[in-house]
Amino acid sequence: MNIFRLLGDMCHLVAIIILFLKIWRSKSCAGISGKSQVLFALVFTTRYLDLFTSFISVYNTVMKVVFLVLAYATVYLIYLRFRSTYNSESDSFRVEFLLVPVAGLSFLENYAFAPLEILWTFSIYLESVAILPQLFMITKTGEAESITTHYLFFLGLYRALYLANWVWRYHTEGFFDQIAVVSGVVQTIFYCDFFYLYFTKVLRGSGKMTLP
Amino acid sequence: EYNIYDHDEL
Repeated sequence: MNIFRLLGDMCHLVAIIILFLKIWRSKSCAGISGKSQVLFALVFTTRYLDLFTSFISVYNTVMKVVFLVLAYATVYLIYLRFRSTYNSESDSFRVEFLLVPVAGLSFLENYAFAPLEILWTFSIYLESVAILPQLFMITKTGEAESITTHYLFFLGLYRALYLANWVWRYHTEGFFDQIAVVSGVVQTIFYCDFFYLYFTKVLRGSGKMTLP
Repeated sequence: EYNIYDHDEL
C-alpha cells in the first residue's frame, strides 16, 4: 500500500458515495446513466469473486464489500425506487457494443485461461469503458448537473492516482500488471476531455456544465 | 516476490 493507491481508493469511494447520496437526497436520478451503473456493478461482481477464494487483507475485503453494496444500491435506486425520474430515452448507448468486444478480448488476452482469471480480466477491460454510456449521455443532452460532474471528477482522479500507484510500485516492487496498466491508461484518457471541461466550466462558473 | 495472480488491488 502506498499513498497514491490509498488516495486513489478513497477518491473512488468518495465518487460512489457522492453519486449515491445525490440520488438518495434529491430522490431523482435525472442525468445519470443507469447503464454505466449496471456496468460498474458487473465490474465489481466479476472482479471480486476472489472474496470467496483468497484473503488479502481486512482493508481489501471491507472495501470490496462496500463497493459491491454501494454499486447494487445505486442500481436499485435508479431502476426500482426512483425509476420514474430515470431518463431512459437519453441513456441510449448500446452496451452490447462494449460487452461483446470486452468479453471476446478477455478470452483472448489474459494471464491464465481459468474461469476466475477470465472474469477478472473481463472486469478490468469492462471498467475501462464502463463510464462511456454516462459520457455519451452528457454529450447527447449537452449538459450535466455540477454534482454529476463532481462524481466524474473523483472517478477520473481515482484513475489518475492509480497510474501514479503503478509507477511507484514498478520502481519499488518491480510490480507490472500489464493488463491493468494498459486498461488503466485507456480509461484515464477517456476522462481527459471531461477534466478540461470540468476545470474551465464547472469550477469557474456555477451550476450546470454545458457543452460548447 | 509479487505474484501476478494475486490481484491485490481494487
